[in-house]
Amino acid sequence: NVGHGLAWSFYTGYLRLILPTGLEASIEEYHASRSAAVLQHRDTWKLHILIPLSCCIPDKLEEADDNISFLDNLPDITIDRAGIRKRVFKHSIYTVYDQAKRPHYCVVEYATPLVTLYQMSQEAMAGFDAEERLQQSTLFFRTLRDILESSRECRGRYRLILLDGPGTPFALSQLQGLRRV
Amino acid sequence: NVGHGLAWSFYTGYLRLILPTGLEASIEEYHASRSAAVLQHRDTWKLHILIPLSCCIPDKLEEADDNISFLDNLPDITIDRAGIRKRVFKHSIYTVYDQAKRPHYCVVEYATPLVTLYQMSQEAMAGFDAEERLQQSTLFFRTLRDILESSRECRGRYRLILLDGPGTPFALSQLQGLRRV
Ligand SMILES: Nc1nc(=O)c2ncn([C@@H]3O[C@@H]4COP(=O)(O)O[C@H]5[C@@H](O)[C@H](n6cnc7c(N)ncnc76)O[C@@H]5COP(=O)(O)O[C@@H]3[C@@H]4O)c2[nH]1
Repeated sequence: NVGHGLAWSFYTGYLRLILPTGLEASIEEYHASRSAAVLQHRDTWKLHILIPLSCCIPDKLEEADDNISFLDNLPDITIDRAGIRKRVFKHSIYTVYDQAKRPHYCVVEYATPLVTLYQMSQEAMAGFDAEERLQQSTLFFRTLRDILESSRECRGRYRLILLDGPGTPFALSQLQGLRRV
Repeated sequence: NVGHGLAWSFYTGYLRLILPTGLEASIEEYHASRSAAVLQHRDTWKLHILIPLSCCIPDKLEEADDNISFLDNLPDITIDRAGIRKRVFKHSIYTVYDQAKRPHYCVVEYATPLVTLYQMSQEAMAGFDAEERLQQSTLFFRTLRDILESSRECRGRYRLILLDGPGTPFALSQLQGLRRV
């Protein structure tokens, strides 16, 4: 149940720290100091979390989809954490072009713990094969979904986007519900 | 085996990214731009990783020991990671006072995944009690030690410091092998 532990790690060590108030404060500061032109509607102020069950994750979203490009980083969120003074948490804003080439904006990133599952399946010492990896990424998704659904403080602050599963969007630019501003 | 997965996560998602060259480059930059007075000896350029089996981890080291105080942060290490552009990894330098009140310097932090184990044991939904937590923190330590010992690229770049175990230092300021400059 590596996937179970990584879902709890992702929630307690990251999402619970930044979703309730940090992300919103960061977007407000972005509007005040840099640009009010993007993310104008509060219902777009969600962290879009990409969950590819294959655990194949590029470091740049552009590598996964030609219709996505990096726009800017939000202002840093800093928190004292386990001995690190002012540890930095940062999110990236992307422009997503639809079929008509019109731009939409969103705060999106991959669920980083899945990178761990991929790397474990590449290290002989971890004793973890591709079949196990798929079981654990599926367990990660289900556990995370259940944790977040019962988290009052994170409600409405995120969207989990399953990739590679049956009937899921094959391209990030097919994300539904993105707004034009 | 949550502890097993968290050890692999800590290695592949953090230590392997920053120990081989990042930490050294950050200290060199610190000497060039801020101060050459601390961490003068290369054999002190190790990341000291505190592993309290109890998983009781304060966010500020000063809360655990009166003889330790925060000195400064090293320059940020930035890496593009899973969609986050220029994700920041940062380490803190601490002054550690010995019995004779003389200062020693080191880069030290707690092993963050243990905070996850603690928080899981606090959440009813995780189904994880204190006894399980101790088993998993012990498994975390052993797995991490084994991974790092067989990692050629991380050799000599770290020190694992077990706390709470039998015969272990009860105070951080009892760390052995710290240099005065
Ligand atoms: N001390 C310390 N400083 C860091 O900068 C750092 N970054 C990661 N880690 C620890 O290494 C391991 C691997 O990290 P990964 O990114 O896969 O998972 C991370 C990641 O998915 C998410 N997360 C945490 N911090 C960030 C961040 N700044 N940006 C994006 N995601 C983050 O939440 C998970 C748990 O984080 P931590 O519970 O802090 O411990 C992690 C983890 O045990 C760190 N530990």
